[in-house]
Amino acid sequence: MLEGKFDQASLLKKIIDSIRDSVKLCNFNCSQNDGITVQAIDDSRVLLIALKMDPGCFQEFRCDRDMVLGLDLESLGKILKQGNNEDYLTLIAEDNPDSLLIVFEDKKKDRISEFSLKLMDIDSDVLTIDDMDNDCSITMPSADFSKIARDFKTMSESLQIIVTKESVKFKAEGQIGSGSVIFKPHTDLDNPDESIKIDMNQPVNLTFGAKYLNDIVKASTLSSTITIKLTDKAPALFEFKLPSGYLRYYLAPKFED
Amino acid sequence: NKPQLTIEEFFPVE
Repeated sequence: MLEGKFDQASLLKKIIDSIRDSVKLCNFNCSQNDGITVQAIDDSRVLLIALKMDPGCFQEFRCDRDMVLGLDLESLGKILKQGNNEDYLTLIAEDNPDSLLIVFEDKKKDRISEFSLKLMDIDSDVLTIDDMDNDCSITMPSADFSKIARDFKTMSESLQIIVTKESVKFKAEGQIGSGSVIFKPHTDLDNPDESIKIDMNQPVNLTFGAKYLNDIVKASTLSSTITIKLTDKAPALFEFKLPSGYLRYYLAPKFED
Repeated sequence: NKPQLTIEEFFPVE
């Protein structure tokens, strides 16, 4: 049996809102030690999502035996809208389930809402992601990166990320012209999340599809910082930390062989 | 315009 209780429904709502525009169907893999993990690829096979909700994401978590829950995220999203952000949210599934029970509990009123979501058999490929040695790692406010991704999409289909030891530059070239934003490393002692950290082994210059970056920055609601790991001619890793665990996006670059 | 690669060109299917 699975029973996972979130202190606030908003955490799962934000997670699902961050991925459901990229992936419609996905398997939630549940286990006692790892909590709930998801690996899913978008329809165009360009973006891979890796989610890890450790047991620490939950106020209470038990999973007596490993199980896979095949979910339609659009349907799950409809049910999650029924609860309030502050509610307790509990996911319950029996062994070999054909449905997932979702329970909202209002913390102030004696109100309990229960929903049952039909599960699906989802056949999905699992990709092996090796721990990569990265050329660069950037940690910056997620709101800043989100603004760049959204603004530059209006100018160009692609966004270039150029990292040197002194700076990270985001650049877009489109029909109307071009633009760039440069950030330099910066430590904000009063607001550490506002700091910008650049670790560089080798400079990189990579190009990514603006459409996918716009999907990725939907997860900015989950964390005030984003870590971007870049390696020449390899997918970029965009990571948002959860209270315990992470939401990662691996995005294939654009380049000519 | 540079061509968009897919993620499977980098990460093998298990």
